Amino acid sequence: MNIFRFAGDMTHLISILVLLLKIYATKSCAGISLKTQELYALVFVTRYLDLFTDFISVYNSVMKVVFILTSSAIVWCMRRHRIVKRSYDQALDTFRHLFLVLGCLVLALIVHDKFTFQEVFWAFSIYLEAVAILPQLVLLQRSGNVDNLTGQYVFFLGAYRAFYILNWIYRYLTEQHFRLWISCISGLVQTALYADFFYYYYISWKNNSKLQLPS
Amino acid sequence: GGNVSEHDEL
Repeated sequence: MNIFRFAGDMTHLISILVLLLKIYATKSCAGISLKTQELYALVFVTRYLDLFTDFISVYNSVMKVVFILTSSAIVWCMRRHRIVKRSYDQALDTFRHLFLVLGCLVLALIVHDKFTFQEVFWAFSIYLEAVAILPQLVLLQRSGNVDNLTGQYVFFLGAYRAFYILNWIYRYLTEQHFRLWISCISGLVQTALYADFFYYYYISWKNNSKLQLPS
Repeated sequence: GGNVSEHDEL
């Protein structure tokens, strides 16, 4: 494992912990899209179907369990926690996320490495992760402004994407048989979706003003 | 590692 991959995993983990701590500390999930969080939980569950069949390392196995548990905890809080669920912006979070799920499932059935249960669901999870941020971006756009912690959450998610791209470049240059095209192309699509958000994040930071997204 | 079906990333 190279330093970029590790930095990517850590910023990914930090982004999830920032969100969980924000929800826990403020007892509020205002500005957070439940649909995006449900999609991420689904991404982790379908990608880590190999948890009990293929062992890579203790690090990998522990991180997989942590990602499944933390993302499920966020969904649980937003849906079931007595106080937290009151602050959920249900009226603004109207993205049809089922269409994303179906679209990614169809794509995974067409484009995959091998036609096996695990490989199709692995490809599905990669495609779904690329577009899972869309309901969150739509919610931010509708609510007009972004509080600091939500901004930091998206910032760390973006850092994770950037580190993973550096990791793929590094692996492509140093490993003979590195050919993860499904990951790389989906990863670039995902990063492009963040690039737009990052632009406005940077503008608001530079002007020291509240983050405003164009409608 | 790095083969397509090995999935050694998270």
